[in-house]
Amino acid sequence: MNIFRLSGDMLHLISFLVLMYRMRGQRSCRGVSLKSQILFLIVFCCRYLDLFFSFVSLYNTMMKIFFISATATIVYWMLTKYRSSYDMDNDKLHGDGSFMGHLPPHGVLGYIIVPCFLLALIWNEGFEAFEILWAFSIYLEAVAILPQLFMLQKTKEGEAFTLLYIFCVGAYRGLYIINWIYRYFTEKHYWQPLVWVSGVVQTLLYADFFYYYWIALRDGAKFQLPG
Amino acid sequence: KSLLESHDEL
Repeated sequence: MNIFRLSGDMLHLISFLVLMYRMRGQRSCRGVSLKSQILFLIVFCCRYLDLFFSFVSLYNTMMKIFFISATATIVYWMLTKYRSSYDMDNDKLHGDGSFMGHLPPHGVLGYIIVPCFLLALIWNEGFEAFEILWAFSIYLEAVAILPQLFMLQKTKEGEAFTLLYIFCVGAYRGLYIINWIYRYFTEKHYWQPLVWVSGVVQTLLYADFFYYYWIALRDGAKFQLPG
Repeated sequence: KSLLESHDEL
């Protein structure tokens, strides 16, 4: 554990709280992508299967349980009490609904889940169920934010807490990269190309967002994407 | 490499 990873984890933890605080406070999930949240739920469920058979630390265990339960709560809220405020039209991916006129997650399944799973079958740290699901979760996490970013792209502007949520998740990823660099130079056998490549891809996806978020904060102006 | 070493991050 180093300060970079700890700060990253704390920002990740705060991101859930920000999103939940916002949804409860405004009694609305407008501007939040249900697809991204479901993808994150799949990510955590697949990756933290090891809760049942391996123990790293109390810290890891508590965080894993928190990540799963917080995301499950957010998804549950979006499907139940805040359902009426869900902006489904802006949470559509290209290709959604084109499959025999139904199956809304078609785009997510075809463009995100299936490719990640196929990649996990090819590049993993061991050809066994747990390792494949673990690699799948790493790849899926890298792109899980895409529906949320697409949604922002469509609406052009975001509500302050939703932007703060995206900022926290992006910053957490950025800190993880610094954590890997630190670990690489301080630990003897630390070598995780699979995680590094996915993590860098994941962080790059936030670059555009960070740029416009920073502009808005600097100028004290409203966040607005071009186009 | 043991599972513990490889999967020790969140």
